[in-house]
Amino acid sequence: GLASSLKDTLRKIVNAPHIDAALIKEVVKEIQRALLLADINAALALRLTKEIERRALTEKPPAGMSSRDHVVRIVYEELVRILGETREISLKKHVIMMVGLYGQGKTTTAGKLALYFKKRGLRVGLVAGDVHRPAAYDQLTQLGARIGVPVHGEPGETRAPKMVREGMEKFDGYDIIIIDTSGRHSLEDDLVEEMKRIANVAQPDEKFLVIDAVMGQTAGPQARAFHEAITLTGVIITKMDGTAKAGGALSAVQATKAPVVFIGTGEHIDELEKFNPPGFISRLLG
Amino acid sequence: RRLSESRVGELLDELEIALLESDVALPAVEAIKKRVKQDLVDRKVRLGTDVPDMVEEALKDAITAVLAEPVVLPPKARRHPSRFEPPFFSEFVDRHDKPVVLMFVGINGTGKTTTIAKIGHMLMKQGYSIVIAAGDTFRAGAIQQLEKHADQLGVKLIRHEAGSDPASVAYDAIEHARARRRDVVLVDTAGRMQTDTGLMEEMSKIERVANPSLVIYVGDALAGNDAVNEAMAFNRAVGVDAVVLTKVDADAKGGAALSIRYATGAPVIFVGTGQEYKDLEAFSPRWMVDRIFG
Ligand SMILES: Nc1nc2c(ncn2[C@@H]2O[C@H](COP(=O)(O)OP(=O)(O)OP(=O)(O)O)[C@@H](O)[C@H]2O)c(=O)[nH]1
Ligand SMILES: Nc1nc2c(ncn2[C@@H]2O[C@H](COP(=O)(O)OP(=O)(O)OP(=O)(O)O)[C@@H](O)[C@H]2O)c(=O)[nH]1
Ligand SMILES: [Mg+2]
Ligand SMILES: [Mg+2]
Repeated sequence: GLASSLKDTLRKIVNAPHIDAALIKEVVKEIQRALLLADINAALALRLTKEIERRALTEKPPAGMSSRDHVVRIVYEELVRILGETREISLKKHVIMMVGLYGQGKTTTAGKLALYFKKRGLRVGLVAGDVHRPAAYDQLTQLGARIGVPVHGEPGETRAPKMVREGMEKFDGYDIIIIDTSGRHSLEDDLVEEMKRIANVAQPDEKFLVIDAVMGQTAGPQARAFHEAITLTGVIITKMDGTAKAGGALSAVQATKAPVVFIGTGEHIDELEKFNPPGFISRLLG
Repeated sequence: RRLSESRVGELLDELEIALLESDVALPAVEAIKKRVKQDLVDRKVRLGTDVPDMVEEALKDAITAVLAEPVVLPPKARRHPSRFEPPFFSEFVDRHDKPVVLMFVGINGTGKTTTIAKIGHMLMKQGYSIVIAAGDTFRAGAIQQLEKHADQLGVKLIRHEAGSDPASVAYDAIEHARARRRDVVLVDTAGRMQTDTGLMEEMSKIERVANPSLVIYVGDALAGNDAVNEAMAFNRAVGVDAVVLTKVDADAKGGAALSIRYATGAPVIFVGTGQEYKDLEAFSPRWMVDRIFG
């Protein structure tokens, strides 16, 4: 039957007496399925599959390595190549802007980041730049209150850039300023414009795309559109505590070349973890 | 001439990419391919027929048929053994004892609370009286979010303190509606991952206490293959009767509709097409097929 994961697929190679082109072609088709099942963007999955096939057919396994391990290693290397270099988030003074589609976890993650920096002795301010979603201000204020971090916002204000400018002034001299923004998608011109204006006002050092592990094929194209609007510096993948493989988020990294900096592993304010590429990839290939 | 299995299989493999690119989950794709194969293999074909076109039309028809099939018996038949087909809201509310209780469930961030406000707005326009139960007592700002919606709609909100038992909020809202002869109670619940057994058990308890007329699963059109795992788990826990697919305006083709129908057997009744109250439309299978095949 259909291999539900890469690990199942590669088991086929173990039982084969020797690896020939026909077997590679068969396995490669199954690898493509496993990548699509993990929500890797279809165009990316196709490109990856072609490269894996080329390498499996032309490269000789290193001495002492089995053919199976060789193919596994190629798949692994091609995926790690997409993730690029991981980077540490500096603890020096800087401004962070959170962006992304609707309901991805931006506001929750803004609270998590505030706690992360506060625990490391930094003075943090949160700015409620989402003037659209009902009670977005209340949500961020409650999160700030839980961890003793001030929140700037005005419940009735409808102009996000103005709110952000006031927040920047209020928290002038703080070590870290984190700006929450409302959910949006690339086809909403007025919201994309708003996001650009907020970036102009705040001049953030970091612009993080918050994307959940569940997102499918639209993740790559949407991430590219956000990147074209405000040049992203990092990606945060939320909801890694579910069963979703986060291939959409990987496609977003590939589309923007912005590295994953953190992952969210639950709803609680301390459930933010550093990104661990090998663990992520083996979970993706499941 | 007869259509061979290998020819049909080949053509379906090509069409499969369009489905996968539209976020139809792989298990749902396999199921629909099998259905088309059974239909087409060995069928007589007149000379000159455009076979690829014929296979594509057969696939479109199969998808439409699966999505449009009337649902005869929902998972927990005790709720309402009769057939229901969208658009059924006003018929459904008219036919049932009052108050009709609608419970909204789903993973985190899919659009449950916003969809409650939209459905409340729609039902009020149709002349029904509404009560909303603030059953998300966990997430920061969740109660205030519903307060804002209830104020804008001019509807009574039953709320308890943050951290209180969601089932008791649902119970109080239903009692309030019964006492004041309100037509419909909309029960919000907190988002939850289907892997969190404690939260899934909490949801089952809310369902037992609220004894809803319908459990409405709110799924996100942007979701990929995981839509199947999620919907299956919610269906196992509380029995999904109907589905609302949100955020179809955000560039999503909407293949998750087929995934969720495959996973639960429940019909998609509405799609969310934006963040305003008016942005709720009856789901049409043909609409989705046209989006996927362009
Ligand atoms: N299980 C889980 N839930 C999460 C995680 N991160 C966020 N959430 C939940 O996802 C839902 C949406 O989170 P928000 O922070 O409101 O998302 P948002 O992107 O700010 O949403 P909008 O502002 O409406 O676009 C909430 O129920 C959060 O508790 C996570 O890592 N795991
Ligand atoms: N574009 C668009 N946005 C939507 C739609 N439905 C909901 N949203 C947005 O999605 C985000 C999440 O919506 P909520 O209603 O808070 O979602 P929820 O499921 O109640 O979230 P939790 O309670 O945190 O699990 C908000 O920013 C909504 O405005 C829709 O159909 N289209
Ligand atoms: Mg938010
Ligand atoms: Mg909600």
